[in-house]
Amino acid sequence: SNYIFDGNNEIHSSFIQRRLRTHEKREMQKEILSILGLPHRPRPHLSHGKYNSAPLFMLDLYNTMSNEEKNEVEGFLDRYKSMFTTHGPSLATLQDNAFLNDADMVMSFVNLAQHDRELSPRRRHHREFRFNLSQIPEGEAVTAAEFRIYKECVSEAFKNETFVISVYQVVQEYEDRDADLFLLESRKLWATDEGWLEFDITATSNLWVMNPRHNLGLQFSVEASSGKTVNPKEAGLIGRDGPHDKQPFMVAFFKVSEVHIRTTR
Amino acid sequence: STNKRRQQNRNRSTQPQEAPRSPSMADYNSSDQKTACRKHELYVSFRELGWQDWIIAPEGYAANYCDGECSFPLNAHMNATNHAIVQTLVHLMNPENVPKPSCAPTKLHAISVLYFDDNSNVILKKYKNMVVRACGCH
Repeated sequence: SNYIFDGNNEIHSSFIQRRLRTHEKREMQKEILSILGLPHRPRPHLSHGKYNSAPLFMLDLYNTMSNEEKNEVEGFLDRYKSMFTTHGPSLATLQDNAFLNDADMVMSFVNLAQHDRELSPRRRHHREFRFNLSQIPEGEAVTAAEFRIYKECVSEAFKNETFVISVYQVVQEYEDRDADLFLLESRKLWATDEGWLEFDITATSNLWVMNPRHNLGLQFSVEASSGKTVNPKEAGLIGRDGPHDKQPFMVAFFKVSEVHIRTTR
Repeated sequence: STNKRRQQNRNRSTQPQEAPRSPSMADYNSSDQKTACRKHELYVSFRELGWQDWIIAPEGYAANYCDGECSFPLNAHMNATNHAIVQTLVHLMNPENVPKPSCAPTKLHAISVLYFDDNSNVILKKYKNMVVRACGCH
C-alpha cells in the first residue's frame, strides 16, 4: 500500500503485495487511530499556526524525550528539567517532584480567552485565562499542572523595582459584581527578571477535570512594591498581543491507568 | 518408570533394535535462513496517511513485524523459548494436530507521538510496545 510499506525487498506476505482498497484503507486508518487511543481523526483549528508557544514547548519536550529514549536512560523529570535549557531561561526552580518521573503523557492547553474582558476598575489590570480540559483521553490522571507565562526584562521603566505576581482560580462568576477568586500563588520578582514563570495549578486542574462546570479559568494580577496594581504588559508579562512563541499556556502531566481502553471490534 | 525401563532393556536384548529417528534433511532445510523466524522492516508513515495536519511528530515509525518458520532444530532461531522447544517436539510427534511454535516479538519498544486534538491543544503521549526490536520462537 502507499502508506504502509515493507522496507524489505523479499516477498514475505501477500498483503504487502497489493494496493489496499478504499474501505480497507479506511479500516487500516481506523486501526492505527485505535492504537493511538483516538475515536476519530482530530481536526484542529490552527488559526494561530503551529508555532505558538505551547506547540513549540511540546516539540522541544518531544525532541528531548526522543533523543534520550535512544540512549534509554533518564527519568521524565530529567527530560522536563532539560527543557528549560532550550526553551528560554526559567525564573522558577523546579522541585524534585517524584510524580514527574512516571508521567507518560503531557498535554498543553492554549488560552481560549480571546479578549481582555471589561472588569471592574478595581480589577482593571487583572487578566483572564481559560483552558479547555474536556478532551483529556479516558483513563488519564493529572499528576501535575502548571500555568506558564513569559516575563521580559523591563529595567528601564522600573529600575530596581520588584513586582508581586498573583495567580487566582476563578471560583464563582456574577453578572453584577466581581468574580470570587481563590489565590493560588503569589511571587515576588525583579523588574529585570526574564524567562518563563511556572505556577503550580495541579489541584485546580484536578478539580476542573472532575467537575468541568467549575472550570471558570484563572485570573492574574501584578502589583508594584508600593501595593499599586500595574498593567501586566508594563511589568514585562507577555499577553495575547505579544509574540506567538511567548504566549501564556497551561501544561499538565498525566499518568495512564494500567488498563488500556481499546474500542471493541 | 524403573519397571518399564527394565522391561525395555530386556526387550532390547531379545528383539532387533529400531534405530532412533534422526531429523531428516527436510527438517533441517525447513529452518533455512530464508524462511527462519526473523524481524522484517515495516514503516508506518503518518505523512503518507495525510495526517500531518494533526500529527506534529514523528513523520512515521518503524513498526516492523516478525515472520518466518520456527522449525526443528531451533538453534538457528533467535530467542527460542523453552516452551518453543517443547512445542516443536510435540509438533514433530503430531504434525497434523499441533502447530509449530510461533514467530513473534520478544522485544518491543515504545514511541512518543506529538499531536493536536480538536481544540488545538497539544498532546505528547508515550505508546508502549509499538516497535518490534527482536523476534523469536514462542
